[in-house]
Amino acid sequence: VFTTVTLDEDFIAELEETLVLSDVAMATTEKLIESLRQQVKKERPETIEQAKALFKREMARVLGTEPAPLQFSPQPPTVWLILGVNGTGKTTSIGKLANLMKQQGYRPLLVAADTFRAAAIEQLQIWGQRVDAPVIAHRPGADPAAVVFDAVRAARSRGHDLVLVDTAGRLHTKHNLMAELEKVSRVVERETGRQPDESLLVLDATTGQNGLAQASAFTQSVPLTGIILTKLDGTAKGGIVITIADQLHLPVKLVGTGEKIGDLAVFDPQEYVEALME
Amino acid sequence: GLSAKLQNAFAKLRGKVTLKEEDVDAAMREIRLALLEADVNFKVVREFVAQVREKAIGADVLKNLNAPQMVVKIVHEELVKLLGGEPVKMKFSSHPPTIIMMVGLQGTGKTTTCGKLATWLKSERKKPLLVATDVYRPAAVDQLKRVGEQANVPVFEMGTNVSPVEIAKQAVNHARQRGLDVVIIDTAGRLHIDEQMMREAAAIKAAVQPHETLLVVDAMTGQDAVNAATEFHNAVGVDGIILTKLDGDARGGAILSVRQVTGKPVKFVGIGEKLDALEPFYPDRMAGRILG
Ligand SMILES: Nc1nc2c(ncn2[C@@H]2O[C@H](COP(=O)(O)OP(=O)(O)OP(=O)(O)O)[C@@H](O)[C@H]2O)c(=O)[nH]1
Ligand SMILES: Nc1nc2c(ncn2[C@@H]2O[C@H](COP(=O)(O)OP(=O)(O)OP(=O)(O)O)[C@@H](O)[C@H]2O)c(=O)[nH]1
Ligand SMILES: [Mg+2]
Ligand SMILES: [Mg+2]
Repeated sequence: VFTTVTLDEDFIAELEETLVLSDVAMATTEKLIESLRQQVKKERPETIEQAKALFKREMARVLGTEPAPLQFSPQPPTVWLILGVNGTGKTTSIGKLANLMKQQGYRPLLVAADTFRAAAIEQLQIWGQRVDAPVIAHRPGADPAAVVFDAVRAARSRGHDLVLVDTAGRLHTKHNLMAELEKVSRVVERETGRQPDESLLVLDATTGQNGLAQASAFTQSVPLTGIILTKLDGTAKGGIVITIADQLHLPVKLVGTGEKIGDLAVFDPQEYVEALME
Repeated sequence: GLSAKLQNAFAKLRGKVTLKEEDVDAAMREIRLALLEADVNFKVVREFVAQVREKAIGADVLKNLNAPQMVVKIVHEELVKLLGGEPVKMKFSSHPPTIIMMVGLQGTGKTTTCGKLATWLKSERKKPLLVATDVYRPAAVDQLKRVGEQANVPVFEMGTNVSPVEIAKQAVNHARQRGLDVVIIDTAGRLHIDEQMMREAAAIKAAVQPHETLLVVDAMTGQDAVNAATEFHNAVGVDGIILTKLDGDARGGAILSVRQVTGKPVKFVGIGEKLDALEPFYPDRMAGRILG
């Protein structure tokens, strides 16, 4: 009675296509399909819907079933470092995140540590105005580590319980830029006595297989605690995060769903899998 | 790379007198994996591997001692063909100003590329004008103004309370009055499924009739490239492609889908954040990069 489902190669081919088109790596796709075959042998589903439910369970093994919470420090200020390659949505995500955290009663301080790109400081300052959160900034060309040093001091003296650090986009292949990022993280460590409470990689949902290279490289410079997956309001699914979860055990914590202040939500693994399987 | 992986696949074929379908499958699978890893579109990979399979069998190379290298050569040649063969030159209008419009998804590098293009045009003795029509993104106009200062190129802007269509029209008049011969219109990043924004892009195009509408694509784009490229081409119409962030290690296979759905050439590639980081596109080099 379950032969249609156990060996239905059309179902498998369709599943493979869904995953690969969503940018899940081929290796991860094959691994998930192999686990599914094992489960199907064991559980003997009788319908396609039951087989799909088994598959969602396999996905849950990789992504978890519950949102991964954001980490706060027992001793304020909590410091979150926002990093990633160029153009993924770091600055915009910080604006949205500050808004989200203000709604939860926090007093965020924004840090304009992108001292390189044209008008990066101004961009964050506009977000600061929108959210009504102060922004610590130096001049363009200043040392990002110096800006962060000032910001942590200012957070303490002005009673900010949350510090959100915006950093310049950087390709993980550029060693000098990765060294700069390490220096920023070290400054946080020296000033607070611990690593940033969150080091969040901002990943664009349209990114393909390079997303895995990005996560692997960044985490070697600054141990990553999570991912912000942006631009999920497009047609891209960001499936590389499944590969990243499987290989690096790094969870998605937040998702960006647009360009407006309210377009940021906590990542729900079950909702994400539902959307993927549509 | 691919050559080494094919060595393993072909080792089994060497002793055989005749080849069965399954024998060739292993080799084709390695090619398929390499291309998917490089973000080449799923369907493009299927068609491509079918073509390579036919060529390889036809050329009777599969039992050859050098089969792996010969098959890689076939794959490379087929990729170069899909990528557009020859590097393409920039054409200028005989009735200046030449009008160039940059479009694309959010964050792909349009604003920075406008600056790079302006810098290159100056080196070619042109008098470019940058036009700021992104009235949405915080400090986007400031960003283009800064870029203009760095490139030593004038920037036409009307703040953020005037419609992009109006800004573009007035910019072209401004260029004509001042004898500036190339107008580079930077536009806001937009989703291909955002109907209002796609209509806006089409309206800007209709208003100023650009000689070149360039789609700016991020080299790390994955399978979604085909969707965005299709919509941009259908809704706005694309004359050329600029592939950015090639200074990273993304293989850039998405360019094949963009090429396939637009049929248009890649005119330039972005290889860094500075304003001199713009190069012509070399299909041969890109094929090598995609193959890894
Ligand atoms: N549609 C959509 N656009 C987004 C989202 N997040 C950011 N963007 C857009 O992506 C573009 C880049 O955003 P930024 O915040 O400047 O990205 P960034 O990572 O700070 O860029 P760099 O600092 O230059 O590396 C902007 O046009 C944003 O409005 C999202 O969730 N959805
Ligand atoms: N490494 C590298 N970075 C680039 C390249 N081109 C652009 N960038 C960076 O990518 C980020 C986004 O560039 P922008 O020019 O702001 O992108 P955009 O397409 O105008 O963004 P939106 O207007 O928000 O859609 C910036 O950090 C740029 O410095 C490139 O070729 N290489
Ligand atoms: Mg930024
Ligand atoms: Mg821009």
